[in-house]
Amino acid sequence: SLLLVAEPEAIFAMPDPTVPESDIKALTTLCDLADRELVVNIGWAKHIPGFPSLSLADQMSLLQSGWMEILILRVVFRSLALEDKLVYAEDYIMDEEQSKLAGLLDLNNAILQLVKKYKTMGLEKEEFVVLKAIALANSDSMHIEDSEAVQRLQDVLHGALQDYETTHHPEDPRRAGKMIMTLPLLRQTAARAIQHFCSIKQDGRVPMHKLFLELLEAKA
Amino acid sequence: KEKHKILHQLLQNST
Repeated sequence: SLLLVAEPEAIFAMPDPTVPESDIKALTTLCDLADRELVVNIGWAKHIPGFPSLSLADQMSLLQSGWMEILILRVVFRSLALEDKLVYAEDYIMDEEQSKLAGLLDLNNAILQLVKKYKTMGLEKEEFVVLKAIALANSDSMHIEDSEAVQRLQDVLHGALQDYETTHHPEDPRRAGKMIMTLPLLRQTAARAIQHFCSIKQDGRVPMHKLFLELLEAKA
Repeated sequence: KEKHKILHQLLQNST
């Protein structure tokens, strides 16, 4: 219930209507959107029960490891109602053609594989919010100071997922496990996304805001 | 960790 309440409002991409469509414009729009979503996601993390009790250093380490998984999982959940399209924002939906134009066809296809997986499973909002918190708590940072505290956070979130599934999906006793088993593909997809945006950064043609750059550098 | 100033600031803000 706390995670459902903590879930941030949708934000808007607001692509500049005066700039002609191009790969640079699409990537600039996405990087700007990602930067604003990151600010929102850091605020969200503080509402995960137990997260604010971690040391500031461990909160930072988890976010530095897990931020892209959180961004992608949010795009995936928003896209569940559509067919072969990614809802980066309510006003920024990418189809195959736009993905090609932005040079994001491979990455977006990888994200669509996750969408397909969750569609088949019938992912619910309750499951989505817990999985997102689990992805953060389980982001496998190499720099955790108090790994027992992080383990306790993982246990609490894992317990919440199991309780939800026991109550709402008694017909499938393995549903919680199935949910957890989607996380490797999320990790893999996030790694691809990081790699792609690191090479865009090196290219230097797309302006990026400071928080996005800071977190991209944490992964480099 | 010094490099991650914005993340640090955002986590320290109370909102």
